[in-house]
Amino acid sequence: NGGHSAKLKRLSRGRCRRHPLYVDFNDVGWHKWIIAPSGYDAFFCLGECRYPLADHMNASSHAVVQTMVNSVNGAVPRACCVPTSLSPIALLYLDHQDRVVLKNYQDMVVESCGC
Amino acid sequence: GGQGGDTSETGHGRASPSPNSPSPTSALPDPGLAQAIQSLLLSRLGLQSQPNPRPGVSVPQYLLDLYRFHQQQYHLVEDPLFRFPSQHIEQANTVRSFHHHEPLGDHGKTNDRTRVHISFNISSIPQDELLLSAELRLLRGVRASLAQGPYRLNLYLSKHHKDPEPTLLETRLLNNVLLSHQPNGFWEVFRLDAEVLRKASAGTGSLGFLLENRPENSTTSLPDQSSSAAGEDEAEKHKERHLRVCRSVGQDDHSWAQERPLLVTYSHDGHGAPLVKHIRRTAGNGQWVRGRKGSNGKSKNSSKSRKKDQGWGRAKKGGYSVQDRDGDKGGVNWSDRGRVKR
Repeated sequence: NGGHSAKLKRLSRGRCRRHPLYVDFNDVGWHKWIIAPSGYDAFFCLGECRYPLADHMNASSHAVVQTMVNSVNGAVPRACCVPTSLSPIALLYLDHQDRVVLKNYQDMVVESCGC
Repeated sequence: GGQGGDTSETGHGRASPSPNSPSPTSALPDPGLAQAIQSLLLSRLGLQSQPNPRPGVSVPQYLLDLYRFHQQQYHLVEDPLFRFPSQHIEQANTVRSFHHHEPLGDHGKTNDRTRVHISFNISSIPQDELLLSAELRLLRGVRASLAQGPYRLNLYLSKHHKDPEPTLLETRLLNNVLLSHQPNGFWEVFRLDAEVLRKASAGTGSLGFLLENRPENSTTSLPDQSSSAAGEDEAEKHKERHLRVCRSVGQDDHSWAQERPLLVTYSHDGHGAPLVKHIRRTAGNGQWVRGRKGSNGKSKNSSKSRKKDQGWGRAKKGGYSVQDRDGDKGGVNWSDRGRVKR
């Protein structure tokens, strides 16, 4: 049943999940003061939160309710696909006085996405 | 741009606009908006504006090693005696480094060659950042003679070079045993109490230290400055073993930046986790392990982390390992034998 399988695959592909996004500090001109890293994997969340919400989609109870309401009333939007877990990165950079600083910045990397 | 294999929708990792979204050209924000977004991000990073450092600023090797160790790039750590300062970083999420202020001319120099005054300007530490601890790092005699005997280093907190009543912070007996194995010198590290530093730098934002370097058999004490002549001769005779607190004649900026005194502060800005949050220590063998564990105890490390772990495994075979040194928590010993630069 190739057609059914392809449809499932297509639907699954559009589901809320994490996508790769590499932030290159060189692109935004921050390489002048950020010594390391030169860039990092930030990731982003994208996809649809539509019924049924599988376990791996980390849906909140509210998202389940909102999705259910959406199924009967299209005016109510679907739940959003957002980061559910973030992690920090350490930056080694030069401050305004040319002094070297190592600092841990929270919520810079998407670890997982959910609805 | 993107990395990794999960590119089914984003095309080689670069995010592509959805069919309903505007074209990339029209999606670009106007310069004013871009500036506002950047300012917002910088303020979230604790910066008021984008730093604009002068070209060619030298980065202290200690900070580089600290960063590389934190990133698990153990094979890139250059100092074989590097020790991860876990006792400082357990609470801190910010590490700042300061070079000492070099006075112009003879200002700040004393006639007594056994003593030297150095000061640091730490006023750039933001007011809302809590200073937790600090270290004064001094490089010991690159050209020290092994035949010379032990000597004593007294570290004082001193407001200025003519402070009549400096506060003794630490006295340390130094010998040349470790130097014999370290042709590039050896960093003496003095742990400094944050409360003392806060009080000392309050108002001026400046921290001054007086270093007194005397042969162990010398009986001269600091307050009696008139009687220091006996020790002076001895110190003058052995001046090659002094700490690297003065720049050599003709020494270039880069090499001096790697040898001059360094004040390292460990602080927390009230946001986020400390630097060692993800590094846990296994009981018993003292090894450091990075990575989170799920409820079933299995590691959730990504494939990239697994590759790093494999690299770490090879590094261990190369002859050095991460383990306790002197029984100190978080100490790291790079075994001298068989260290391979990869």
